[in-house]
Amino acid sequence: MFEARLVQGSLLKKVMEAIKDLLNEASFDCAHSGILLQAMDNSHVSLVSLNLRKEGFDKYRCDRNIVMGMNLTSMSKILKCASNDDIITMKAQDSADTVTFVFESPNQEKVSEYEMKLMNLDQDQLGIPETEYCCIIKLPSGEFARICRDLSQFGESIVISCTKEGVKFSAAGDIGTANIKLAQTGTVDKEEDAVIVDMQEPVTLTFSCKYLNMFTKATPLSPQVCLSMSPDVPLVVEYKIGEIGHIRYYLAPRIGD
Amino acid sequence: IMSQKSITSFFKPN
Repeated sequence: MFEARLVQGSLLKKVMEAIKDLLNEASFDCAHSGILLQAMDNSHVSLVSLNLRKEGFDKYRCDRNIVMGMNLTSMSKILKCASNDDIITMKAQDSADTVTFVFESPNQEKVSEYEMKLMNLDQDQLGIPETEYCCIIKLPSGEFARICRDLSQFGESIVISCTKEGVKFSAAGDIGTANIKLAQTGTVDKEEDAVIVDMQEPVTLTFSCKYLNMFTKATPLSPQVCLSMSPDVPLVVEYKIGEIGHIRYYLAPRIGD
Repeated sequence: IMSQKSITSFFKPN
């Protein structure tokens, strides 16, 4: 028996919004410690890694490890039927071929149940090596989304350049060039407004606008985003998911011919 | 001209 109950069901709705444009289907690996999902996008350019710890759920039971292959378009349709303040429970029998979503209104007066067929997905799990990153940049997630959106007008790539002074995002194309510099902030009233750069060595890497913009669909999950970069390795874009876990996107850099 | 590397050239199947 697997059962995971989340009073803050809106988090699960936001997680779905954060992955559904990138992935058509994915396996949810449910274990005693929580739920893990790892999947590449169709073009194998990026990797999504989702971690939801059991401690973050209001009730969590997983008697045996189960892998639930889900069509994310279908799952998204179902989660759209949940209100933002609904309590969401996911449950499945051991070796079942369906998963059930239960949505309870806060006053328990409305209870909806949706059963979805599971899929057999033959997905390779990739090993993500432990990496010491040269630059770790924390910035407001809304600011990052805005920068990615604004620079997308100029070209297909965004250059992210991190030095001890701060971080620079730039793009170039037919209409001209764009440069946005963010300096490390001094003291801020709210921690989530801070721009913090932890740099060992300066790094400049180029990434696809299209993918960065898809990652920013996770913006509603967290007021801050963390970018980790080292030369010639994938960028990590991480959003915390409340107290429950995180979503990380890995994106291979673009390289000059 | 930039080319895009696949994520699988960095991360290998377990």
